[in-house]
Amino acid sequence: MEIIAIANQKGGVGKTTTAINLSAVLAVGGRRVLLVDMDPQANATSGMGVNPELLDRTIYEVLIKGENPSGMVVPTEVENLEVLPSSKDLAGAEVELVNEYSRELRLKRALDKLRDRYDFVIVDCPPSLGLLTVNALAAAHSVLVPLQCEYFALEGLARLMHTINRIREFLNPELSVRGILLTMYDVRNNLSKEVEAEVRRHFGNLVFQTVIPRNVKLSEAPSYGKPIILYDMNCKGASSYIHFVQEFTGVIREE
Amino acid sequence: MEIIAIANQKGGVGKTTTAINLSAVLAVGGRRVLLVDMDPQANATSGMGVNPELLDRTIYEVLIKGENPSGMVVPTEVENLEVLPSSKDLAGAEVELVNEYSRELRLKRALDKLRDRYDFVIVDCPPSLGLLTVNALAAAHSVLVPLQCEYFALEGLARLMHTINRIREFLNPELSVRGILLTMYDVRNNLSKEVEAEVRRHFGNLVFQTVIPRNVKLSEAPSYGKPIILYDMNCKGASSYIHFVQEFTGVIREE
Ligand SMILES: Nc1ncnc2c1ncn2[C@@H]1O[C@H](COP(=O)(O)OP(=O)(O)OP(=O)(O)O)[C@@H](O)[C@H]1O
Ligand SMILES: Nc1ncnc2c1ncn2[C@@H]1O[C@H](COP(=O)(O)OP(=O)(O)OP(=O)(O)O)[C@@H](O)[C@H]1O
Ligand SMILES: [Mg+2]
Ligand SMILES: [Mg+2]
Repeated sequence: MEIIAIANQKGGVGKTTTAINLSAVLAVGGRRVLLVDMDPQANATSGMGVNPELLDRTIYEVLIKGENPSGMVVPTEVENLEVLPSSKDLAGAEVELVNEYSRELRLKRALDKLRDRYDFVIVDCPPSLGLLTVNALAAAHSVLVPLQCEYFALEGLARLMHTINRIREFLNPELSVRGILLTMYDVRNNLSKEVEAEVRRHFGNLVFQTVIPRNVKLSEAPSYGKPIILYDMNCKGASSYIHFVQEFTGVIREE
Repeated sequence: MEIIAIANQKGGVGKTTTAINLSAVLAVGGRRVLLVDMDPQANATSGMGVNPELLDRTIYEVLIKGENPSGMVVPTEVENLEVLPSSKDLAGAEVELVNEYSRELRLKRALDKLRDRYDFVIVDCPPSLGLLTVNALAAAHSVLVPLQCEYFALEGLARLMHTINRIREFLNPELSVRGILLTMYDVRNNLSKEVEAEVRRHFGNLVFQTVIPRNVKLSEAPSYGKPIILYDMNCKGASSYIHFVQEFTGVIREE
């Protein structure tokens, strides 16, 4: 069971969109996937068609009360893909966990209870480096970093890498960077090209060859509660995430 | 001295871009403006050309140690516009303040020390509803909500309004909603039009008539440390923020 955190403290860079679509493509490819929503906004939950308001137990009970997650997992429209949903109560978790024992390892202990039920666990993180993201990084085998091709997003990258190193040192020696995925790439503007060149220069092979273009279908799909491959299989958004997952799973090794 | 918080827990909706450009247009219009950066990402600080790494005292010392902010204010390239800079240390403030006295009113007490030095104080918030944003809402006379014309952004709006109501009830009876500003509007796609129609239907006159279009110059300007009116005065990004400030200050009342 491989656990992958989707993290970047910069807001709006495509974390949830990547978490949903990576999960869905892996699932249609026959892998058993759990999508864990660690963001109180619950976008990964609603983006997969699950209404967080209708649920009485969510990841909040798992982290704060130590309840077993297997009872809270919800099926989705995609076969082989289940969601461990979030709720807005999670916003208080940061403060509620501060004085609790092993506050950083709550998610890791919970996912240990699901061992071998899934091939992949994909964890969507909120836009911060607080306790919820730390829990995700402490539980994960690797972290995938979506990076919007813009200046502010690039600025925050060094700080994210520094946090990942500290987590590896103090909480999770196994944690590696699975890669940096360039998102919302706009071929028409120079800024995307400049940011791509800068990131590839600094991070080399850590940057996936596949780039996700800006594509309005990707932002329409969540309002129907569907991943892109169910909403519009023929758009560039779908093909770029399919291509990405092939590179991600090592099917194609682009050099 | 009017204090305005720029808040929305959804990430990447244009909070910092609005904070910087609202501040700059007000300043060139002759108002004395302080831009307060309450986000550990320090994007408003670097977006105005100030390097947070070179500063030894920032808003962190103001909030945690209660130091007087007037010694930390930094001038910018724009006359009449100063910045109270952030730093990455601020990321720890949430946890550090949890058990402190009057943890929600630290910013309010600090800004009281600057009374009548400025006409406007614009506070940029991080993408969360945690203690840093609560401090900004507790100190503010009103809150301006940038809203990206996309589904996930719309979904979070009800929760933000709920939080604003609770702050008004328990911490700051004066807090009002100054308005909702639609950002990154793309005339070519239906999603923007649909979201606009939905928001105007629900929130009526709370939604500014001026809409900020998606404009690549707005995302290029921060890499030069300049607000849009110094980077490219003739682009649609500049004219839309100038138009917005006219509506914001009541110069034009569009109906
Ligand atoms: N490649 C893309 N092309 C066009 N729109 C996109 C693309 N990827 C994501 N979006 C849209 O951009 C917005 C931001 O993406 P998303 O919500 O996935 O980012 P995030 O990093 O999860 O945000 P947050 O920091 O708030 O959690 C959403 O409205 C989403 O639908
Ligand atoms: N109208 C616009 N047109 C094009 N790009 C924009 C526009 N407004 C903002 N941007 C760009 O979009 C990205 C997100 O904007 P910004 O950083 O201001 O949002 P934010 O809400 O402050 O994000 P965070 O939640 O991380 O604080 C930035 O790279 C910015 O340069
Ligand atoms: Mg998200
Ligand atoms: Mg910002």
